[in-house]
Amino acid sequence: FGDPASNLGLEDIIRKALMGNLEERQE
Amino acid sequence: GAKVLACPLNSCPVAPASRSSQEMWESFSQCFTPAVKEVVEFAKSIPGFQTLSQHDQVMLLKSGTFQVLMVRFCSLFDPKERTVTFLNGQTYSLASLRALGMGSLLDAMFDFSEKLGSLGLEPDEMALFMAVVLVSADRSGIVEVGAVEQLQENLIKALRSLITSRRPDDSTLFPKLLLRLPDLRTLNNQHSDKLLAFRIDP
Repeated sequence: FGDPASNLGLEDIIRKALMGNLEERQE
Repeated sequence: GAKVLACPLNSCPVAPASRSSQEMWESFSQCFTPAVKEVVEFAKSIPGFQTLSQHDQVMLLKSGTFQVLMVRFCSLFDPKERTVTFLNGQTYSLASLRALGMGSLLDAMFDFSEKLGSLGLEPDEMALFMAVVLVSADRSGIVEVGAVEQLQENLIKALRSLITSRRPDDSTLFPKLLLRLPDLRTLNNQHSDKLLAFRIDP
């Protein structure tokens, strides 16, 4: 059963958006 | 022969046959990516969400983003007129939506919009409900389930006290609202089937 979210590249968008916060915290 | 990608977030759901599926997909991606980022920013604002592990944050967002967007953009669906206003501002009649290939999922979305809309929530109540929706999403892939359960419990308590403090003599609203959670799960499953069925022609 394929992962529907991967059809959208959803995980990638989410990680980048979340990481955006991580980089801010580290600065 | 036109190419169709019928989603209310898509600013260009119909394109000439000459346009490749890849191009259709990329232009759609530019529409939904900001909406997904908005959900992530919203998640960061939920008290306690960022105490979850990053892995669990990603898993919850992956399984809950569509459901949050469904609540967030619920007002695009007009169940009385049976129309949908896409984010490009264009309103489509039921006949046009059917022509775009929208079937039972659309009917379920109209039904959901009607039920949620009839509850008459205030914006802050809707926001707290969206937070509950996110942390109530499917937990397969979640590592620290206990932490997510605790966060869900806290948010449900906050939602209940917000709603009951404003409507002390309406004891039915809160349970009706929670009943929307399984509706959203069903919509999510139907929508996932659509995503799986979407193929980019080689």
